[in-house]
Amino acid sequence: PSSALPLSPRDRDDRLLAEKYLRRFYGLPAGLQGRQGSPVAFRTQVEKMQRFFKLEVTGNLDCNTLEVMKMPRCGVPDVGE
Amino acid sequence: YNHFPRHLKWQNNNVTFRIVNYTPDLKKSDVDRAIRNALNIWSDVTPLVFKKLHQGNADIMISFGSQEHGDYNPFDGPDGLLAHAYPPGQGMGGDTHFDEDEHWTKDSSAYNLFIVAAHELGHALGMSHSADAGALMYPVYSYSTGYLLSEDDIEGIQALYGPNPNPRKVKPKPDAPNKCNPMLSFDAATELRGETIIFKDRFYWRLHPQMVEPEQTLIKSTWPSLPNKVDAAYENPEKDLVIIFSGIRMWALNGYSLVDGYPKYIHKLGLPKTVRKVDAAVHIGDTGKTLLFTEEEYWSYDEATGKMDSDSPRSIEQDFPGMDDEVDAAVFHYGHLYFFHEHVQYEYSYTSRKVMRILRTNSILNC
Repeated sequence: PSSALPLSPRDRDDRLLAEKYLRRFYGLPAGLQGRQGSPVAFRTQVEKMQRFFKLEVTGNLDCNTLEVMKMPRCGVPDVGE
Repeated sequence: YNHFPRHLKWQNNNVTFRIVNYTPDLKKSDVDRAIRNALNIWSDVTPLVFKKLHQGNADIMISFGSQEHGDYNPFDGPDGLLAHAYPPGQGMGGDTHFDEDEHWTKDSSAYNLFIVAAHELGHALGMSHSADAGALMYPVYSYSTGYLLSEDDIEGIQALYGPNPNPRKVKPKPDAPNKCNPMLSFDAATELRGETIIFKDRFYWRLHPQMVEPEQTLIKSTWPSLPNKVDAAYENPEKDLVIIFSGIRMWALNGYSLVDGYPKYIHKLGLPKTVRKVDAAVHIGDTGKTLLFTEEEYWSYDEATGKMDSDSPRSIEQDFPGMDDEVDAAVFHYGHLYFFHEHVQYEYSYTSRKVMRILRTNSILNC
């Protein structure tokens, strides 16, 4: 979804969840370098997570990707330091 | 499997551990047993030996805590993050923390401490996350029974420490099937509200019309009470039910939910007691009949009357000329039957009773 459009509360929650998930498990930079600063970085990390879980690599927060992000899991990152 | 960067590992095969505190969810002895069994999982396949300390500093310090618990790596309340552990090393290296806000159990009613401990202790020994959905080191929790390690897990830990010089006989879980293996065969296939579900070993692929990449998932992570292996499956769209066969039992799904009152015996459909397994099943929307394939024969079940057609069983070879005499899986699409047998798929015109095309089984998986 384009950031120019107003977000529904649900979309905003999903995006925040995704940012937190990617920051914790895929090394998305914290703060402005993350989602707000660089949509490309955010998309790249979404693709990395989709590739790891063998989901369709779209770079978008589709429902399957969000479904996996909401599953109970281990707190260790999926990628190295 | 993956290791941590620089293949971090313990330089000494004698590793100490200490359980610093306990969850009130389980008896102390249950926690002790769960941790010991989890360590044994790894020591059975490596030269590692684990020694328990009751005070002082051990290599692996095990504790329960909630939210911020001393390592600036906070937990998050119920669900979500369940536990974490640190790779081998000094200080906090090897330490393993469980989220006390989870409910820890010895069974499948909540998060099973033994399963989560075995995963986290894999990290404490140097394993990182595996992308194999059937591996213990896969990052998402799923309850499973039987031997925990997959071949992928064993290969990974032995790449760090070597095998156990006195190996105990173990039966590792096979790795997740590779969808593009040219020799791939299916266990079962069915439609499910516009999606196609294909079962193979402990897994199923979910194909959605708008999804290019099929999604592979453990059967038990979606349906914990289904067996690890499915023989056949079909959808009856009129009743909005998918029937799943395994051995002499069958289950019904409404969407992704299991219907109460199942499993039932397959003989309730009118199959004789001599039939112990259904190889494939497919519902023909045009006729309202469900075909059940068993070895070289097939049975025709009339969904409306709930009875088997009187002329069943019939010969597959006779009624489906051009086909192999056995079927692994079958689906029905727009007047065409798709039979899968070993690594070959037959597109069969049900009206003209003719094989139209012969493809590879896994072409349906975009391979």
